[in-house]
Amino acid sequence: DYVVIKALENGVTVIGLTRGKDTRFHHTEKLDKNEIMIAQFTEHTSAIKIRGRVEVLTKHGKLRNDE
Amino acid sequence: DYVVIKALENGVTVIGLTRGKDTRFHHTEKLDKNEIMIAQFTEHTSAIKIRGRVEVLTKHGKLRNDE
Amino acid sequence: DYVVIKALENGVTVIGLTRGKDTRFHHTEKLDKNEIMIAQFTEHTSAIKIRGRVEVLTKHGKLRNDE
Amino acid sequence: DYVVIKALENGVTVIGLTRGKDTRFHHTEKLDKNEIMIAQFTEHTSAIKIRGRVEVLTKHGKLRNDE
Amino acid sequence: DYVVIKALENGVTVIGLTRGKDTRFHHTEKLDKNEIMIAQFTEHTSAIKIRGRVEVLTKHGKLRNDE
Amino acid sequence: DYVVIKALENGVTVIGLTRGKDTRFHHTEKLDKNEIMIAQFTEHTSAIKIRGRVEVLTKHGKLRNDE
Amino acid sequence: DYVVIKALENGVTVIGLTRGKDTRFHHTEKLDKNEIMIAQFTEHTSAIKIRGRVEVLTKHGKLRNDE
Amino acid sequence: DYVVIKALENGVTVIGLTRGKDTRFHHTEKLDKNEIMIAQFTEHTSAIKIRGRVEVLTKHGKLRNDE
Amino acid sequence: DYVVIKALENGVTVIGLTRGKDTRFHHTEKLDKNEIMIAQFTEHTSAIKIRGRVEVLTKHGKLRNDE
Amino acid sequence: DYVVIKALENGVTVIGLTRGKDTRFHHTEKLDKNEIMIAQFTEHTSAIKIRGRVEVLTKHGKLRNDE
Amino acid sequence: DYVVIKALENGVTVIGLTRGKDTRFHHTEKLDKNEIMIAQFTEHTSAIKIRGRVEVLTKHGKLRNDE
Ligand SMILES: N[C@@H](Cc1c[nH]c2ccccc12)C(=O)O
Ligand SMILES: N[C@@H](Cc1c[nH]c2ccccc12)C(=O)O
Ligand SMILES: N[C@@H](Cc1c[nH]c2ccccc12)C(=O)O
Ligand SMILES: N[C@@H](Cc1c[nH]c2ccccc12)C(=O)O
Ligand SMILES: N[C@@H](Cc1c[nH]c2ccccc12)C(=O)O
Ligand SMILES: N[C@@H](Cc1c[nH]c2ccccc12)C(=O)O
Ligand SMILES: N[C@@H](Cc1c[nH]c2ccccc12)C(=O)O
Ligand SMILES: N[C@@H](Cc1c[nH]c2ccccc12)C(=O)O
Ligand SMILES: N[C@@H](Cc1c[nH]c2ccccc12)C(=O)O
Ligand SMILES: N[C@@H](Cc1c[nH]c2ccccc12)C(=O)O
Ligand SMILES: N[C@@H](Cc1c[nH]c2ccccc12)C(=O)O
Repeated sequence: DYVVIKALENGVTVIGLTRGKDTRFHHTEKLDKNEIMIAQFTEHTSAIKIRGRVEVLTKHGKLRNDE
Repeated sequence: DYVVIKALENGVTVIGLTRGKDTRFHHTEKLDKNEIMIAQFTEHTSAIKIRGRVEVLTKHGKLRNDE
Repeated sequence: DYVVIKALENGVTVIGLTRGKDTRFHHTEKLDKNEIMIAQFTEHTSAIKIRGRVEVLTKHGKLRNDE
Repeated sequence: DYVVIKALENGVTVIGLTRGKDTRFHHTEKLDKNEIMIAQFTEHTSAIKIRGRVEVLTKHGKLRNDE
Repeated sequence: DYVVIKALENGVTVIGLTRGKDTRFHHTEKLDKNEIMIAQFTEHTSAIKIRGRVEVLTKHGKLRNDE
Repeated sequence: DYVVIKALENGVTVIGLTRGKDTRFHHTEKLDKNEIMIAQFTEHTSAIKIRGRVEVLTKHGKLRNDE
Repeated sequence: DYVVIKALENGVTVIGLTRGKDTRFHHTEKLDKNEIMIAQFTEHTSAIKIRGRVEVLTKHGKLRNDE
Repeated sequence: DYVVIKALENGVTVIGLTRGKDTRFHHTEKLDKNEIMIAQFTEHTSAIKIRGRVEVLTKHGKLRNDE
Repeated sequence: DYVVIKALENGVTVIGLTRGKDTRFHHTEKLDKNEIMIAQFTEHTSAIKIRGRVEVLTKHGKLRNDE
Repeated sequence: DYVVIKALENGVTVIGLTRGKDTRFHHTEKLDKNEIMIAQFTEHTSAIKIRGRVEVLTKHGKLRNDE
Repeated sequence: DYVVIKALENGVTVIGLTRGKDTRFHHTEKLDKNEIMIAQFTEHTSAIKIRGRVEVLTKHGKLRNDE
């Protein structure tokens, strides 16, 4: 399972949240406009948080947050 | 299995409920408007509760609660 | 496998019934209007009972009980 | 595998039949109008019997018995 | 795998045939009009025989025998 | 895997052929008009032969032999 | 995996070819008009040969040989 | 996995090629017009070669070679 | 997984490339016009190369090279 | 699981991010216009970052970043 | 998993990149116009790079780079 994230502006952040009892940020990847990140869920990442304007492709459909 | 949650207002909370005999809140993630959280079900999370205005994408379809 | 439950009024209850020879209530989660619960079937939960006005998304389709 | 049962009247009963050589009733869950039960097949339940007016969602389609 | 059987008249019988070298009736469940039975294939049931007017939902489609 | 057989006349026979090196009839089930048999392939049954007028539902589609 | 064979004339033969290094006929089943055979691939049968007018249902579609 | 081959003329040959380092013909099955062969890939057969006019049904679609 | 190759001219070659660290030709099968080869990927074949005019059926669709 | 990346300009970079507790760049592949890279997620690659104008094909759909 | 590559010009190269910590070219296959290569991902190949004008069929759809 992976999700596809396209930054629609500079300064987008894609944050990996830790798997397990404890939930904290283990990695923040910065994306500039038009950069694309394709990220899996993994042994260390069980949730992903996104800040900034993006288009996201997931198995449940597409989503934008830039109305 | 994961669900996609887009906050439609500030102060949205995404709550992880514990797996097992006991059901309690193990983590609350706050989302501001337009922030997106993609969260899996895991060894520690067997139910998710959401408060505040959101758009949710799941394998059974999309759902909004902001009429 | 999980189901998605959106409360359409205050005081909705989502009840987990125990897996095994014995069938009893092990947890009741209260939902206020617009709150959303996404709940898996688990080692401890083999049936779910819902009271109050809801919209439910399942793999077999959507269901409302607020005609 | 689970089925979704919405009671269309008071006094609906959802009965679990035992798995194994012997077939008998191990649990009867009473549903009032608009209550919803989502029930799995389990180690102890290999057949389900329903009495009263319901709408049922299954992987093979929807079914009502209130013509 | 399960099938869904809705009785369209009183006195419908749903018969479980034994799995194994020998094929005989191990259980007969009587259904009155509008009662619904959802029955799995199991370790003990490898064939099901139905007498009386019914509507049956299976993975291969719906079937009625009340022309 | 199972098939659904609806008898369209009296005296229909559904025959189970043995699995293994040898192929012979291990069971013959008689169906009268409108009776329905839902039969799995099993450890003992690797082929099914049907005589008489029927409607058959299989994963590859429906079939009638009563033109 | 199984195939469904409906004889469109008398004297149809459905032949099982052996699995393994050697390929020979291990069983020939005769079908009269309108008889139906539903046959699996098995530990002993890795190819099936059909002579005579038939309608065949397979996972890759339907086929007739009676133009 | 199997393929379905219908001979459209006499003298069609269906050839099994050996699995393994070495590729040679291990069996040739002759089909006359209208005969049908349904052949699996097996421990001994990893490629199939067909000579003569046929209609072939495969998981990737139908194919004829008789323009 | 297999692919279906129909030769559209004489002298078509279907070449098996070895699996492993080393990539070389382990078998070349010649096809004359209208001959059909159905070839699996195997323990020894992890790539297939085709020379000459063909129609190819694969899980990703059909392809011809004879514009 | 793999993704398909077509460079729409020179100087596109496809970056592999390490799997595990630590997230860093383990490989950068440069693509010139029209070059195509098809990349899997692997034991060492759990996220991919792309810079420059591309068309990307993923299981969740197509994406371009060259408006 | 495999991809299908049809060369649209002479001198196309299909390059296998090594699986593992290290990413380098382990094999380059040259294709002339109309030649077709069907290549799997394998224990040794976790990424494929293509240079030259091609049509590519993948599970995520078709792609050409010869506008
Ligand atoms: N540490 C949590 C992270 C998480 C996943 N899904 C969630 C949903 C809600 C809150 C937290 C989470 C876990 O692995 O379970
Ligand atoms: N602790 C519970 C949480 C839960 C999951 N699904 C539920 C449905 C209803 C009530 C509680 C739950 C469990 O793991 O089973
Ligand atoms: N304890 C029961 C709960 C149950 C699941 N499905 C049911 C259907 C009917 C009645 C009870 C149930 C079991 O695990 O099997
Ligand atoms: N005890 C039976 C219950 C049952 C399941 N499916 C049935 C169909 C018909 C009759 C009984 C049943 C069994 O586990 O097999
Ligand atoms: N005892 C038989 C029952 C059966 C299943 N499918 C059949 C088809 C035809 C006749 C009998 C059967 C068996 O387990 O195999
Ligand atoms: N005894 C045979 C029965 C059979 C299955 N499929 C067949 C097709 C043709 C002839 C016989 C058969 C077997 O198990 O293989
Ligand atoms: N004995 C052969 C039978 C066979 C299966 N598929 C074939 C295709 C062609 C020729 C023979 C066969 C085998 O098991 O492999
Ligand atoms: N002996 C070869 C046969 C084969 C399968 N697919 C092929 C494709 C091309 C050439 C030969 C083959 C093998 O098992 O791999
Ligand atoms: N020997 C190589 C063959 C191969 C498969 N896919 C490829 C793609 C490109 C180049 C070579 C290949 C391997 O098994 O991996
Ligand atoms: N090292 C991380 C890389 C990663 C995958 N998915 C992510 C999402 C967000 C941030 C980092 C990641 C991991 O394997 O989990
Ligand atoms: N050696 C790398 C090759 C690779 C696969 N996917 C990639 C994506 C980006 C960069 C390199 C790669 C690996 O097996 O993981």
